[in-house]
Amino acid sequence: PVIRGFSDDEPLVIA
Amino acid sequence: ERVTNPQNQKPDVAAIEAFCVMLTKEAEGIQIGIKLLATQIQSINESEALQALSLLDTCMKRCGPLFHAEVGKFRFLNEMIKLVSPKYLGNRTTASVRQKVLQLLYAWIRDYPRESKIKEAYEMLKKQGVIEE
Repeated sequence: PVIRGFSDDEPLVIA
Repeated sequence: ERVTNPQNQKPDVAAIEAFCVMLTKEAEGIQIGIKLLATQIQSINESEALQALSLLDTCMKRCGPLFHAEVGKFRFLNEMIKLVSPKYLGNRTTASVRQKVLQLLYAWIRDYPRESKIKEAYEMLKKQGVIEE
């Protein structure tokens, strides 16, 4: 099972 | 759409005001406003994009820490990064729009130090060579 974190955000896109 | 209308000769102050009110007064106003701004700043029309960035700047100044917190997430910052990155939209974005995006990020590091992801995004852009000293 995937353990989901509590972060309400997405990863930073690398330019 | 009124705020960012390419035919505006000058800022539509009433529309800007109405947008800020919507953002702060309506349930989920911030979530709705953020998505609209993210779309408009990526407009192919330079005038539309610049007016949207100006609106974004105004909202940062007027709409309070809940708005700052949403702008300060990578979810939104990524949409600004895409405008300046040659990997994404950077090559079709005009110089004035790219410059405005970077100017806003730079100012926000100073003005909203609690939003640490803004600095992280800016440092990444420097490291990747998108920002030159």
